[in-house]
Amino acid sequence: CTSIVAQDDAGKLYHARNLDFGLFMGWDVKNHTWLITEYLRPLVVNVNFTRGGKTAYKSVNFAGYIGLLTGIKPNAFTITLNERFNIDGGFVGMLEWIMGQRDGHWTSFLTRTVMDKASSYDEAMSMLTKEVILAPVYYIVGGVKSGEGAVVTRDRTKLDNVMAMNTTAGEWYVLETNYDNWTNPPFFDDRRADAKKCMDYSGKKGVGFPSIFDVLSTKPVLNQLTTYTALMQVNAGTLETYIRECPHPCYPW
Amino acid sequence: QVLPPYTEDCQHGMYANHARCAGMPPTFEVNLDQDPSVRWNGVVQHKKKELVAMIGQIKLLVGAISPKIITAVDQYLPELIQKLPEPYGAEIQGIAKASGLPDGEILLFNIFYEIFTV
Repeated sequence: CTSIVAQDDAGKLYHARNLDFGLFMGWDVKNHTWLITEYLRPLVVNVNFTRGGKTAYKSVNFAGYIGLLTGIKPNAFTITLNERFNIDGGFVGMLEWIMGQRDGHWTSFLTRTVMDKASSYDEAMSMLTKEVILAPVYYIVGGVKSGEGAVVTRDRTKLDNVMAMNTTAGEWYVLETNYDNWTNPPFFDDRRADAKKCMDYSGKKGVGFPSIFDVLSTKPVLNQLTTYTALMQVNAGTLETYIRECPHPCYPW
Repeated sequence: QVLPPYTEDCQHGMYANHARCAGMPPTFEVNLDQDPSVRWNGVVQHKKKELVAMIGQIKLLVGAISPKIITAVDQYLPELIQKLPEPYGAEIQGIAKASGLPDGEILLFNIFYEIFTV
């Protein structure tokens, strides 16, 4: 996955992501594609959650999947969830949960609960940094005010790191793939460098759906695992989703 | 770069013509005022065929590791649904009922993202 929160010259925030999923889950030798990824793409739907006849929040879901991996609460905040690979991963948390230790939240249920209960960026950040969860993940959060953008690196039981957008230092975006921001990504999967190169190339002046879509459409940020690209603008409550395809030659991840 | 990892120059003008896209997904309303067991019915009715195909593929992959896992999924996972916080347990049961798939297999789909962080 690749998630980006960026702001333009006026401090208007944009949040976008590629959702990549299906690694090592069946390789179609004939078509050179990941099987599960191919099955997931037709399941992509936009969901408008309503309460009292009004929009409470919006998300991009796979039909049949009730957690929230990409969501926007209009005029409040945006969240995306990226996988964080770890040997002490979700498998361990799930086993503990099955064995009866149920104090932890499922990671994508927590994001839905946050969408439901929190009403501001600060409240969302508080919940996403403090609650116990079942799997290590990255929560990427955007708000409505200038500078409200952060990557929350979570261990199952504790907060590992918060990388907030430091606008006083001239930062205008935060970007997360699937590796800790304080380490170098592995040489065989350095989407971070490519995405950053393209963000820096387009520049702060050009920030908007078109420029961020271009970044997320550049290989290998776009790759054979990419199921969809979502673009969100919190003030307008806009959510645009595009089911993706990566023409050959395209890297498998 | 025509050799792996197939990097390329930063792209331009992709948004205007929706390049490298296979389309835009449909939008559904999920009414939170409705009972959790029926609120996803609209989504499932439209995507039932695709959901059944997806679960079938997951079962093939998991079954290739060990067919016993699928037996365990059908036997034990439904019990765990009762332990999920509301409204999530009822939502999973509702999706299973609307799709005609076993409760445990819908739960399996829902825990996939959680498990594969390993």
